[in-house]
Amino acid sequence: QLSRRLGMLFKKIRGQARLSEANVADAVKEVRTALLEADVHLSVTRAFTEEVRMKALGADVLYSIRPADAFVKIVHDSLVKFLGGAVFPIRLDRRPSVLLLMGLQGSGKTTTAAKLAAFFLAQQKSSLLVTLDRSRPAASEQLEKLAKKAGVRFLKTQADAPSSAKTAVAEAERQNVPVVILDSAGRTEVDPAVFAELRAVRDAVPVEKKILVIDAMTGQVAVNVAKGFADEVGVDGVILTKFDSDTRGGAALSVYHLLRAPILFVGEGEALNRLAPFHPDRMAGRILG
Amino acid sequence: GAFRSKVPEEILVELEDRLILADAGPSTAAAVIEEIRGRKPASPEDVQAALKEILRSRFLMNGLPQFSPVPPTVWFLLGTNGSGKTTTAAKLAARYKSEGKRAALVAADTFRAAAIEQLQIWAGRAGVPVFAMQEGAHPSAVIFDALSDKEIRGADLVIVDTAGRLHTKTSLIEELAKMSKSCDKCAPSSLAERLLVLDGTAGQNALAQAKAFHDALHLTGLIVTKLDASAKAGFLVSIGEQLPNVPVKWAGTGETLDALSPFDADAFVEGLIG
Ligand SMILES: Nc1nc2c(ncn2[C@@H]2O[C@H](COP(=O)(O)OP(=O)(O)OP(=O)(O)O)[C@@H](O)[C@H]2O)c(=O)[nH]1
Ligand SMILES: Nc1nc2c(ncn2[C@@H]2O[C@H](COP(=O)(O)OP(=O)(O)OP(=O)(O)O)[C@@H](O)[C@H]2O)c(=O)[nH]1
Ligand SMILES: [Mg+2]
Ligand SMILES: [Mg+2]
Repeated sequence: QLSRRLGMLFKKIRGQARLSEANVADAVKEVRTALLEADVHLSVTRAFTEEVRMKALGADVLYSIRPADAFVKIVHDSLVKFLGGAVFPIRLDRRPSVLLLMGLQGSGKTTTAAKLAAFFLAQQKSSLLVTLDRSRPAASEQLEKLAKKAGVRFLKTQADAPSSAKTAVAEAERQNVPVVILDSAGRTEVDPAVFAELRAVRDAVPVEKKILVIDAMTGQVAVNVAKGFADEVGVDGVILTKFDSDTRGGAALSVYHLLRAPILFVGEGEALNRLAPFHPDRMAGRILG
Repeated sequence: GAFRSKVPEEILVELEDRLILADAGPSTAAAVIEEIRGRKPASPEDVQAALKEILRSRFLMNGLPQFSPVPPTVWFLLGTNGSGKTTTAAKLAARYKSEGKRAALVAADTFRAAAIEQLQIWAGRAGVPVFAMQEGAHPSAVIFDALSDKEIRGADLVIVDTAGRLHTKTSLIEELAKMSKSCDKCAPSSLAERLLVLDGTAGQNALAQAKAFHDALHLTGLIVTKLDASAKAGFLVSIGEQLPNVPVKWAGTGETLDALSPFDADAFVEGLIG
């Protein structure tokens, strides 16, 4: 899509010896539109296009034999940079490693909790799954069934979030389970009071990774959501879900640009084996189209 | 003369930004601003009025709920994973029950873990009957058996909750078409609404979802959820323009049974540019 539009644009100016500032301005406009259509936040789009514009006005592009290719490469490399620049495999150093999953309603936390357990099990690491969600009907049953499917233990609890977290960590220590995955209730960042529960959990047990789970099709509010969770609780890593849809996933750029917390995984389906490490270069290709 | 003081371009640029930030999308935002410019507004008030009118004109179709000539009326709720279908199904049932109608629910999501249990708990809270079979049953079979069930047939309104699905998964979309046929077989002309439930926090993909689901199933309306979050759901403007025959009928504004209201286009436009 974007790469094709850029190709068509540069085709028109192939006769010229070099790119002009006006040519670059036109190409940057295409990039801007593509990013906004991909749901990249307006402020992040501006930062991105400005960086691309500055690089594209550099001599090595303007005097390049194939300015179109040089420009596309700048866009591609900038996308990779804006997405974290590298693959960040999740590193767990504590024992037990406590992961707290949080995010908006319906973003995929419960499913992702079970997927993470399946991922670690494939690395010979067992997990204990717990839900801190006492408000959603059948939340406990949902995670319990998924835990069974993943082949990991589920801890049934009735207590409030920090107490359940404490019980889970104690149980993991007793049973020598290396990973504890805490699934929390969906919440919106609009009312800061809802974060008190997550802070209480963070203060009650040594949470190694506070992970923000975000739907890949989230729009401009991705920045508000990321900011809310980061300011009120703290975010150590991000997981993007429902990447198997045809959404471009611009929320990934917005969230990384704001938080600089690594995008650890992408969810690419409902099945428990559909969790893959996040590759910025593949994502850049997806946005370029 | 009257137009000596032109409206500063800055107001229009700022408005375009606000529309983009509200998820209206860059081309819709640009088109709306261009339309305002074309009317040569003379003051900020002119701009405001033009903007309101242009946005409001995208929602002209009357979004009234549709009922079948003879009960039971059947409504299907469908849409992307996690958009709020199950919760909305319960909200709709509770609403009509409180208006004196006999409402019932059908748990046709036989795929996702504890989907049936989730709807059963909601049905209990709403005080309405719910028809369910075992997890893994064929959703078309669930619909057929539900509409053969005496208690369900006796209802005025039957709301069918379906499994979340991506519009890009052809086999899952075909499954919905089969469920629709199953409903027609068992209770002809009872399927009065096929409602797409859209997550209010979504970006431009919502437009792709609406088009794809409409192409495949001929939707009768949209439901937008999670408007209590900071999302503005500006994609509804593009959808209103491109799918004028698929009006937004309901808006979800929270996680409780009462957090549902008929879609109010005027209030929506106010919120969008407010
Ligand atoms: N296609 C697809 N569906 C997914 C993915 N991840 C989760 N889902 C689905 O998205 C829906 C919501 O997932 P949940 O795990 O219940 O989401 P949640 O964040 O726990 O929801 P709440 O607890 O209500 O906030 C379910 O239908 C999942 O099967 C994914 O990567 N791809
Ligand atoms: N804040 C808010 N949350 C909502 C609203 N509607 C639904 N939710 C929440 O969103 C989450 C997902 O809702 P569900 O009803 O399970 O969504 P679904 O579309 O049935 O999900 P799947 O069946 O997994 O595809 C739950 O936590 C709901 O409480 C709403 O209007 N506002
Ligand atoms: Mg959950
Ligand atoms: Mg559901």
